[in-house]
Amino acid sequence: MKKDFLETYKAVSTEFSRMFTRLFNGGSARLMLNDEDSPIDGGIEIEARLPGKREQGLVLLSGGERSLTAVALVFALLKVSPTPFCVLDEVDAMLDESNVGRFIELLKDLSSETQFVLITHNRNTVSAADVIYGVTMGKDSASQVISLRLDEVDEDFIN
Amino acid sequence: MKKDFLETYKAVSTEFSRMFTRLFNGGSARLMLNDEDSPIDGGIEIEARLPGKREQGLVLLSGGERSLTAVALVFALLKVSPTPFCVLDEVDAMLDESNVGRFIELLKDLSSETQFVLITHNRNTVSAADVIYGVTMGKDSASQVISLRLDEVDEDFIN
Amino acid sequence: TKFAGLDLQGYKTFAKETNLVFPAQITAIVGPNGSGKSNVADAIRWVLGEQSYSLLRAKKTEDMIYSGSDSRARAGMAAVSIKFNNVSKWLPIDYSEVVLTRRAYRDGKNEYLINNQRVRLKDFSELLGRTGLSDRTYTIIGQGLVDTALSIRPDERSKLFEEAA
Amino acid sequence: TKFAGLDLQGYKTFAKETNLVFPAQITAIVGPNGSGKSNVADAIRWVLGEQSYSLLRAKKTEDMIYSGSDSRARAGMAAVSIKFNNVSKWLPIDYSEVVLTRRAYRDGKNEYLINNQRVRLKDFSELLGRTGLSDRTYTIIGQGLVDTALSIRPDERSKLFEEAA
Ligand SMILES: Nc1ncnc2c1ncn2[C@@H]1O[C@H](COP(=O)(O)OP(=O)(O)OP(=O)(O)O)[C@@H](O)[C@H]1O
Ligand SMILES: Nc1ncnc2c1ncn2[C@@H]1O[C@H](COP(=O)(O)OP(=O)(O)OP(=O)(O)O)[C@@H](O)[C@H]1O
Ligand SMILES: [Mg+2]
Ligand SMILES: [Mg+2]
Repeated sequence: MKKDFLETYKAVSTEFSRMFTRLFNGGSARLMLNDEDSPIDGGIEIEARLPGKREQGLVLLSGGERSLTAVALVFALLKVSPTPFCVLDEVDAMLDESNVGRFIELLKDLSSETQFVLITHNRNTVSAADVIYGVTMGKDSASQVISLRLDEVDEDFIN
Repeated sequence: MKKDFLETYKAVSTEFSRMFTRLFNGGSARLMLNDEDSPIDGGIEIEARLPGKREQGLVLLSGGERSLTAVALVFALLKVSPTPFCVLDEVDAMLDESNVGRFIELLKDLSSETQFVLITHNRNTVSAADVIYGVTMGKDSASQVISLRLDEVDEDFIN
Repeated sequence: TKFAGLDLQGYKTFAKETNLVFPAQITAIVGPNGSGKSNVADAIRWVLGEQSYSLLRAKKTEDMIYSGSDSRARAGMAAVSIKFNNVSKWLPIDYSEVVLTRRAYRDGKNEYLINNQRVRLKDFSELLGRTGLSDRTYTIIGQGLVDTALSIRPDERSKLFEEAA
Repeated sequence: TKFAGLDLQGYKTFAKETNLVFPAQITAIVGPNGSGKSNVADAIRWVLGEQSYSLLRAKKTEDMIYSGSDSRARAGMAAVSIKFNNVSKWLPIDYSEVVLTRRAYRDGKNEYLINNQRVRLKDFSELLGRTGLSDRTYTIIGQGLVDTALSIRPDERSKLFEEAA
């Protein structure tokens, strides 16, 4: 039990550092066990150093930086232990254009093992999708869904 | 004390209903006192009915609908009791294009009494501003600010 | 692709029967505020057996069922079916397509079906366990919750790793 | 316009002296993730007397001071000044421009100044109270906190109204 946990922990820890540096185009981050002898109860800490900056507490991170660091951890878990699919609901809401670009690039790599459903208002995210569904509220106040091509996605559906 | 509170409450309550209907282009919402005899301790409840839909708990609202409802309350407070200025940090992050449009319209009305500072990644919000500051992280990892015209705001600064 | 499709009827804002297919590796869902995008995510969470109403932005079973509007009567039942492509037999069941269905009624009753056959919740959960989708917190990242992994306590974070192990 | 300007030096990412003027009714601040936009909001909150570090995304006084980078030494002090246009004498002080300054040092000491004169925190808070900006929760709506008004308890919501009264 503890052995499985430690094996998984090491693998995810390695992937997390890799994912972080790819998403932030630099910097470094790592996971740490509070108690090596009691890894599960001791808990897992996160340390992050953004490109060019000193290592500081997670509390100081910006909204977009927090989103991206959390995405790095989720992606690391998916890489080590893929699920058949993963639904991401507006995880890109606070990301700027260049961060969305790196997020999408990394997601495409992971999509060979896991199907992704991305709920988004972001044009760049939509352009990474193979299939697009547009959901609107009909006059009868019930949801209706249509299949869209990328060139059909306009301001009614996206920001 | 209680008299001031009740007067303010009534005024904000009226404005909140008005703001909500303007922001949602329909629907209705109201505030309610849990205990009319002990208004402060009893607390204030919010009821909202979206256009075309039945009255439902706030918990069912979408991300954008929650943001807009909260904005309606903040705007009502500002209308009744303006502060010299108000800073809104990415309150539009979850709003779709048409909701951002109504948010901006209402903000312009309020701006006659209150100066607004809007931190945003949204193009439509920026176009409502009279003055735009672009903040970037310099090579020395320190913030630098430049004054921008609307036509100078490109993908480096906005989504 | 393992995740083949999702059918919704009477679930939250999906009053009308809606069939979504997922033939691709990356599918995007777009649309205005309040249109039903997160409700699709809730539907997936719900059919995968979620019992915590707070994660479904609800308080009780009835909140899962289309409540009606000025122009449309409410529904009596909510039904969500998730379809898996099982040609590779990654699921230990002798069908090339596996459909898991959950239904809920206004009296609070829930029903569970595998390939349209009523089953006990126990058997439904058992098969779900084989999909690797139940009890995996990181399968569905909800709106506004992206940085949960950062804000939870270190020992709660260990749970994520236990799921992956 | 009452709110005339903001000067920052050594505050969080604003290592270099930065002067922002606010001549207009609506000012937008844009830029990439982590560039310092919310730090401007924190600076305003801080100079207006905020004592709760959690609302400043920090743990102690030192977090307010520029901590340095690979290419720039850390600062010894953080200073933020907020300037008010007082020609109309809306503030009960005989100056046509009123500047409130807060400084912090690495030993944890804070200093408060009105028009460049050191004052006690008591006098600083007293004048701040006259601006209508202190203790008004809705003066600064922080990132990710827009729906706080909805998620707080009903009696906490009454506090907002007490502030407005
Ligand atoms: N049982 C129900 N019956 C009818 N309507 C419902 C029911 N449950 C939820 N809703 C409605 O669903 C809407 C929210 O939908 P949803 O969260 O899917 O929106 P969204 O597309 O994700 O929007 P956003 O972009 O703002 O996140 C609310 O307006 C709510 O009233
Ligand atoms: N005392 C300090 N010294 C140096 N850097 C600091 C200090 N305090 C905070 N920072 C840095 O400030 C950055 C966050 O800045 P801020 O929150 O203003 O970004 P932002 O422009 O609002 O970004 P976003 O669009 O993601 O919200 C973090 O990278 C953090 O490391
Ligand atoms: Mg949503
Ligand atoms: Mg920010």
